[in-house]
Amino acid sequence: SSMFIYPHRMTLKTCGTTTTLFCLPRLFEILHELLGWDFRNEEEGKFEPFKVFYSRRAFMFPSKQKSIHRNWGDEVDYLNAFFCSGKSYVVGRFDDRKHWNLYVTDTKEQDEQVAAVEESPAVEDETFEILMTGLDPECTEQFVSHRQVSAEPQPLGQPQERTNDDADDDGHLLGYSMTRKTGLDNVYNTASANSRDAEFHHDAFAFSPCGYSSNMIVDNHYYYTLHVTPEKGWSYASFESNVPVSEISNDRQDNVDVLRKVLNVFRPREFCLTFFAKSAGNKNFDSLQQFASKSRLYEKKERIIYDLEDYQLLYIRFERK
Amino acid sequence: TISITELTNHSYIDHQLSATLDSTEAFEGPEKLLEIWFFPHVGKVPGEGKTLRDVPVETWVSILQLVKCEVLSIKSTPEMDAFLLSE
Repeated sequence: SSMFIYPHRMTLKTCGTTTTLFCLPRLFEILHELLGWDFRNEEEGKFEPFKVFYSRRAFMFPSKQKSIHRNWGDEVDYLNAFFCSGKSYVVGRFDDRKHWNLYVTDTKEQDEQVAAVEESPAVEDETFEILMTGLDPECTEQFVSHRQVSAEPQPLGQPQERTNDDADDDGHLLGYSMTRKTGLDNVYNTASANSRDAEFHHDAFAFSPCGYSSNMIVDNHYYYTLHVTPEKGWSYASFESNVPVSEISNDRQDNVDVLRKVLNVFRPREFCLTFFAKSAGNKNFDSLQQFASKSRLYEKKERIIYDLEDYQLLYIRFERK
Repeated sequence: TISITELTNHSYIDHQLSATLDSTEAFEGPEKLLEIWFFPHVGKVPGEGKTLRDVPVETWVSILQLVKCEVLSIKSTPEMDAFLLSE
């Protein structure tokens, strides 16, 4: 699981049987207490931040989830009770349990002066996600650490601020090695972007007995994150990125190239991709759809485009030929 | 490409959790993805300049307890904080 905090927005991506939405009441309470941010719409008795997205692929084991997370409808009811003006979508075929779910609120209206300022490029935003199942066993073996966890708890104490013995931490050390070995630190061609090396930071962890999570920060501002569950029978890997590939690579790379690199690491039997952007004019809309029609390895099973007010969404599901 | 220095430049790391975490029961792959934009951009953050990044780590830890997640480590840049979490 991962969380990304910017001054004005946050992303929380959680695996397993986490109870993601249950943090909302306390989160908004704390933001009011600590920062003085009050998003309550008194008229409706709900909260109204600028924009909210909540999404997930259909679970493999929904009955093992906790409380509202067992059922998409219950999650949406919870979100609708909390936020103003939400809309929910089931994207893809509902009957084969391979669909994807999305909840999104209407963008909170800004006054005209503010809206004019927001026409700046800094507001541009895109998200690319690849959700893969049926991973090649040869590929998943790279994410099995075989390391032992400590039987005895370490001495109790507060988690430490930056220390000099970080390199002795086996989970992080093995995560680093997995990243290097699989080439997942080379998904983006940042080094050739502008005759300078974009700043790049990396944090990865190899779980025991298996599994892998990593966060990569590009140019101090963008991230991509990977989570891998390698177990045979329910293997799964996800890639999510808000890196504007054209901009960061100076137009030398597009998301099809990113997609190919990621697929090559996992060689999944099936995958779906979602791409959000502010404008359908974003070049990646076309290139990803061209990939769908030209791929020699994968066959497109579904393609759906949604016009979500101020965002455009592309969803495509593939199966290996 | 990453270098080995990435193992020593965390802004926060929980070695105790790193050493003892067992993911045997983490059977479910698909993740839940929640993204909240409180304001359209950083220039719209009101008040005395305090932002989400001023929320202390221990407060995030307490919020994440409600999610059933723990903080393994954090990397920070001048513009963002990236948390690596358990589960």
